[in-house]
Amino acid sequence: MNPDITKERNNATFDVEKLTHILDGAPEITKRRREIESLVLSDPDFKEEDPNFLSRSERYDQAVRKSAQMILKLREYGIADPEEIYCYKNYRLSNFIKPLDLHLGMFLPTLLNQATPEQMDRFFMPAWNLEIIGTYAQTEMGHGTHLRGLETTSTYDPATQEFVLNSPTVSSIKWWPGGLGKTSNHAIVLAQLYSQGNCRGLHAFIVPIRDMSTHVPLPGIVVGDIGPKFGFSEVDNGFLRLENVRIPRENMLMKYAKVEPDGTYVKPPSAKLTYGTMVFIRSMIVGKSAEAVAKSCTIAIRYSVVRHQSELRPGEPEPQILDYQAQQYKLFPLLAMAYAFTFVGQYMKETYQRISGDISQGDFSEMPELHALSAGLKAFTTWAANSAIEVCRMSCGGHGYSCSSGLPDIYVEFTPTCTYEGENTVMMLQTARYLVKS
Amino acid sequence: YRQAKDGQQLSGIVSYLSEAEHRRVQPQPVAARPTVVDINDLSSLVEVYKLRAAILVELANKSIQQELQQRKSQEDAWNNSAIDLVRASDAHCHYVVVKLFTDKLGKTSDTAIHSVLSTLALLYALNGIKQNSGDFLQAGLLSGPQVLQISVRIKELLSLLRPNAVALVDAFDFQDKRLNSVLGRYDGNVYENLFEWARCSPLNSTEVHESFHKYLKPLRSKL
Repeated sequence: MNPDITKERNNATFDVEKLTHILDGAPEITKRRREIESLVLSDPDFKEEDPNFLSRSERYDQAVRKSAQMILKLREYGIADPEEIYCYKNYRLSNFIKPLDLHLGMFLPTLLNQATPEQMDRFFMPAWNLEIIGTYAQTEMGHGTHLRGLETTSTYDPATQEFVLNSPTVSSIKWWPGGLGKTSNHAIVLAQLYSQGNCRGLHAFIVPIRDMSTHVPLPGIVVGDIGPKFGFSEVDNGFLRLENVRIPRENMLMKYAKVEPDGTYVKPPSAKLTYGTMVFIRSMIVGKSAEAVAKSCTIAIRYSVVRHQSELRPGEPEPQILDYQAQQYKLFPLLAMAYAFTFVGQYMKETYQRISGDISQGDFSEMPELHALSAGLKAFTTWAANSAIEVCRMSCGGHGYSCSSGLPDIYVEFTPTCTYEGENTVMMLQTARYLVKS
Repeated sequence: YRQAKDGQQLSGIVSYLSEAEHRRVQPQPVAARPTVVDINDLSSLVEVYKLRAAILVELANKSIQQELQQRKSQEDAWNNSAIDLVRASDAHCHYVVVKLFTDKLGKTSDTAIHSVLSTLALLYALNGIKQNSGDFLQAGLLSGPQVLQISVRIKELLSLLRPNAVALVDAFDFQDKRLNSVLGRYDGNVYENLFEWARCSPLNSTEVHESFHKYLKPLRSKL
């Protein structure tokens, strides 16, 4: 143990373990989190090459291998609670987003939320057993946050009782969904529904995109990887062009909205239902912001007590750089932010669980406020965290620029939160709409 | 804001818009605004953040009204006020974060932890005011000398936190494998491990990289 850091720990004026319990939410949550972590650590199956030393395709290959093993291990350990899966997945596969993330995080939950019992019988077990590997294709090359602007069409043909899915323009090609490029053989595609000559807005359709045994793209499907990115090297963010692909009527997710065999459209009970998922994901992103700042501060502050540089008083030994007020001023407000955002994350999760209980009773009264708050806080915290990571990186001097610091990875993996799940400026304007209305 | 302006009593986290409206319509000189803020009292700082948010929401709405008076459409009026609207949302969120942090303190029973978290919360709130001092000054919520006082107080808080810096990040409880950072290792043995890490780089798998024979050596013969 480095003597400087030992000395620092001896100076603490509080019980670190107790504070960890507060950060986790409760002592038993800390205990369970550590059980899962040690489960992973002690598992030799998950030894990996340092991704920093691998090429892009090697990183993708390793990520698919680890994801496949993770699925097996989740079953083996009987980890089924979504929170614990999130913890296991999050910890298990370290910082990087993985090719099966959308299958687990979007495809399966969307089936659970929007499939009819018949559709559950048909799709869920094959998806659970990874015969069906799904992704969630919403964003298009030319459209993201503004859902009404999405161009992909799904036109109902009553003669054959099929939907015809089409990408009418280049800008309508689906673009970005994780796992779409090389991994998935199905996609839940969000498209503008046309039936009996009317546009009925955005609806979800289960579209086979690759043969389930050969994995070769099906006729009318043009699919592939969108190429290297700033980060997310482990995941095949993909493109999908649909050339008049026909799917049976039963492939439209119809738990709420329906299309009868003759093409009659039946509206969903409430347009607000889709907001639930959005609010959930944005609430989780607030937690991600806290974690990114907490990690970055941990690295920068520990390093700042090990590194000695320059001199405060001539002739004396070089002080720890954390003794310089300027270094403290860079890092301590960010440390405070990490705590602040952790508590906001806890609040959002509790609030979401409380209100979603109301929603399932049909009480939507608090939904608008929660929707506005989650949008605003997602933008506020991710913007702040984005620049905080960069300050931490720079406060480590040149070594912060090396991948060994971990900070470049934290940055490139985190910064997409400012644009995905709703671009931040649009999120802020959504909150503003609620504020002005209120 | 419009509902509050119509006299509705709002509920939830935006209820402060009703309070602000209520206060606004009461005859009171601007000077009576609360400029005597105790910068060491978190609840008073929460109040100041709340008023700042209310004022920025009001300003944003005023901008929309001015645009509408110039016979702009609702959509154009909204777009021409986007900067104010984003600022208002930002201020609203900032207020929520400061408020939730303060609320959390109320639930912390351990005195030593309460003390260090209070210092963090105070630093977060004061630093936020410092970084956005223009808003607070413009709205008359703080005076010039108070902003200077805040700068001094922030420096004191930095020194107060210094002894607990490492313990505060240890509390996040990131395993080394999860942090994946040589600089942030729990044991602090950075330099030895930085050297080890570098030596594992694929570029070092051979002492002489093939590019020397492929390019550099032939280059010499051509010069």
